Amino acid sequence: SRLEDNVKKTLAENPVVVYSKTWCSYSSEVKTLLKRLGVEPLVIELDELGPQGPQIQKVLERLTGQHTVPNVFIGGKHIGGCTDTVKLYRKGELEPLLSEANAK
Amino acid sequence: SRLEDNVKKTLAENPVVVYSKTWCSYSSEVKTLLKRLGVEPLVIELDELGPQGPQIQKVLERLTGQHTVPNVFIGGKHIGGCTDTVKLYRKGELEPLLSEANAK
Ligand SMILES: N[C@@H](CCC(=O)N[C@@H](CS)C(=O)NCC(=O)O)C(=O)O
Ligand SMILES: N[C@@H](CCC(=O)N[C@@H](CS)C(=O)NCC(=O)O)C(=O)O
Ligand code: FES
Repeated sequence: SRLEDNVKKTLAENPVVVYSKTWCSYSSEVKTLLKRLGVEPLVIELDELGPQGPQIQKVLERLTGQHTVPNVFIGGKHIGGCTDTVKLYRKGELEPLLSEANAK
Repeated sequence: SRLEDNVKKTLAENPVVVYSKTWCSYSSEVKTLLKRLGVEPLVIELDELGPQGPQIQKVLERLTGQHTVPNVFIGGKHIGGCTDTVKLYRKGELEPLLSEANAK
């Protein structure tokens, strides 16, 4: 669909993309972690897009199997949610992924 | 209001009360922590009450200044959210509060 093409284009053109909701603390946690690492992620607040928000969430679920927020992509690759991203960071595996994607 | 009386009655009659939302990870975290400590909190899922949910949230905001979830009460006393409850636990201050309220 056109929406799916847009999402794929967004993921291809931006080193780090976070699909988020403004009032969700897990979304805030992952945005704060990335900013602390000197990364300027493209943040898409799904609750500020009207009817498109849930539609994009459906596309993300089709593409990744994940309907929840936050939904994090680095270098076009699906990383997962907040706990996944934090786990990678603690293992020292997040920063190499960010460097590889020219995000830092 | 009648609703405010109901909320006050709930807080007076139950040693531990958590106002939550089913899909919120911070709410899940605090419920999991309390259950791990052997406590059976009274959990009120605000997103399952229809129009009463937001009304109760307004009452809680009037009573505590906090409109967010989770909203935790022990022995009728307002504790705060997830980060507040976890901080108390880490300082060893949560379990004495739970014992005092006959929650354990
Ligand atoms: N472990 C996941 C949890 C994700 C999650 O459950 N997110 C919630 C908000 S905190 C959500 O999107 N809930 C909506 C739903 O469950 O439909 C993560 O760390 O991101
Ligand atoms: N630090 C607070 C954060 C609470 C918070 O921001 N909760 C969010 C959901 S995770 C909320 O209720 N958002 C609704 C709103 O901001 O209106 C806690 O630990 O409980
Ligand atoms: S909505 Fe509460 S942590 Fe996401």
